[in-house]
Amino acid sequence: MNIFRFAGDLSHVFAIIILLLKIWKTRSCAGISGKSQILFAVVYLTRYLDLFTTYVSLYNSVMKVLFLATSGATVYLMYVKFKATYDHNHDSFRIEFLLVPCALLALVINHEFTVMEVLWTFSIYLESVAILPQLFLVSRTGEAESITSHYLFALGSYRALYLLNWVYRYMVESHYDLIAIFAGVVQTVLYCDFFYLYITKVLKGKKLQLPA
Amino acid sequence: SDIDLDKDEL
Repeated sequence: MNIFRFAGDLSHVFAIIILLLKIWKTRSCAGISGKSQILFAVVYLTRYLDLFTTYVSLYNSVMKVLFLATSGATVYLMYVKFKATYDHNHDSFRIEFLLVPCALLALVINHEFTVMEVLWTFSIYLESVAILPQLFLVSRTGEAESITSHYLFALGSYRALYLLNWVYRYMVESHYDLIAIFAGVVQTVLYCDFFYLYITKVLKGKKLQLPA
Repeated sequence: SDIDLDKDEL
């Protein structure tokens, strides 16, 4: 565990808490893509199956349970408790266009052709693109509330910090995982446009509004 | 091996 990895994890937890608090306090999930939240739940479910087979550390297990529980809670709040506020019409990204290619790619490019490893690989590929329905929703409505922007910034920063973690681990431990690195680069690149808008607009107190 | 299938990252 190095500082980049730990900062990345904190950023990830922070993003999830921001999102849950936003939904809970405003009693509304307007502007949030339920499709992205479902994809994240699928990501955690398929990646953290090793919770039952491999013990890494208390930190590792606690975080896995936390991600599973909070993503389940988010999906519950969006699709059950605050269903009436869910922006159904704008959240029209077809998730099968992400699920199917990620599944096929995981079957072809993986470290080991076992159920656990293919599911892990699938979750890595899917996570890299899981934010697309959310970005699509923002582009369709043309704007995002500040709190949603903070959520996206924290969520995007997490994988960017993991990239630094991987550079550090390569240099210090000679450890690298090409699948994770490749997917992590894709994931971070998808946020670049948003990062630019966040820094130039939201941090200056303006609302995130896309040019018409 | 450089590929460590033990998943210590999240």
